[in-house]
Amino acid sequence: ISMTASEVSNHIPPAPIFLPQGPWKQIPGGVTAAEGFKAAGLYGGLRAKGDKPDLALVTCDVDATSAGAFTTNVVAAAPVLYCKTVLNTSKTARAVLINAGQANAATGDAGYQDVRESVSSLAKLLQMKPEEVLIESTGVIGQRIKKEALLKSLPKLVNSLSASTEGADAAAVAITTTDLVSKSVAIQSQVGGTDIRIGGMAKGSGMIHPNMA
Amino acid sequence: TMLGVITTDAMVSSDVWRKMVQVAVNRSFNQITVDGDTSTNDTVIALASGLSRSTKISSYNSNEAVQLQAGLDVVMQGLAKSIAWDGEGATCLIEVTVTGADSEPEAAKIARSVASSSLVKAAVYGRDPNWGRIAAAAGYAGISFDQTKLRVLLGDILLMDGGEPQLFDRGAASDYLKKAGEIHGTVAINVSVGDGPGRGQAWGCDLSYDYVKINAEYTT
Repeated sequence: ISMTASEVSNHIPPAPIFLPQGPWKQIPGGVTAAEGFKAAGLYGGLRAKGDKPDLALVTCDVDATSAGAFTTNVVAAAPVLYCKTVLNTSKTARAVLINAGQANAATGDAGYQDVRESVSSLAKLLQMKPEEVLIESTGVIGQRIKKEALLKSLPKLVNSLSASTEGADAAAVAITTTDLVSKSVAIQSQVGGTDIRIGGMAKGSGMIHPNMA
Repeated sequence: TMLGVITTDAMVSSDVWRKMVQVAVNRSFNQITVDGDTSTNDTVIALASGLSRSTKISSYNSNEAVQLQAGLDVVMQGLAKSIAWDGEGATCLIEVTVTGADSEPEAAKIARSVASSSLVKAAVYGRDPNWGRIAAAAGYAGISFDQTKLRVLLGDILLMDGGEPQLFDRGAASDYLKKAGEIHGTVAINVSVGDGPGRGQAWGCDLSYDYVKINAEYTT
């Protein structure tokens, strides 16, 4: 039910990234470019079709200052409701778990409970508090997460964590749905004369008109 | 749905980080559109480890905050543009830049109105330099401006100035769109609405037959 980081990057090519010129330089690494971050991506059996990776994890070695922006759609998915609640009470986080295949939206209390159980299981494996774990989902609206498949995959996902570019690339592929390319980028810049790094990954191809707050 | 995870090793206080992330989201992900549909799951999570040993940023108005904001903006815009570039069925990225508005939010709203227009998107796919659709989409954005100051360029080709259509080489303008589509490149639409300091950008993609095919076959 899982694949290595080098295998996952073969599924779809990386997107061209258009950065304007400025006092920064593009560097390899995506979400793992910054100090303290690790990532992993693998196939956990959540997708309805194919064997493209569908589970991603990003972790931080220390308590990271956290922020979030979320859809203002009234029909908000369970992970959105969960993360908003957590960020309202906590200023830091240590991990973000992401699944592709099921959006876990319009799934009611059962969907929310799935989020809590997924978070709780991952927190135990990572030896951190549940409120330090955030979660994102994407896929078909109205379907709950394939929780058993997800829970079975978590140990391997945690063991696959890596601070390498391959780890970041695997995670960037694992969060895609109808995307034809994976989206990942990192830059190095200076803040007050010290080198800092900013990295990121994203997914999206359709149902795209964000209005996040 | 769009999802994003952003990481940095800069050291920043919670209040400042949360403000920076919302500002960057407003300048990037909230300025893209593919099909006008807002998802139930759109999420961006941003984490700052502080392990770079940079000076802790505690004031949003400090020079260090300005530097970090610029970096955050560029990373999120890079990712946001790649989402629009990868829009379902798209053959090109559309980058709309609006200048001359009274403020950045007003310019941004006009830019997104143009980028969101189904008729503008279909015209780009049809390689039709349709200045009328661009002007109309700017006009219904909900931002008041003097239409006699409206200026529209497609790439470097001036289509409209002083609120009036200009004589232009229609073949060259159509070729500009065609070439962008052939290489999955970028179509630049520049709109000026006055003399104000407000500048904003939005990104979208053209609307092809494939978009309908993909979404007619993908069920909820």
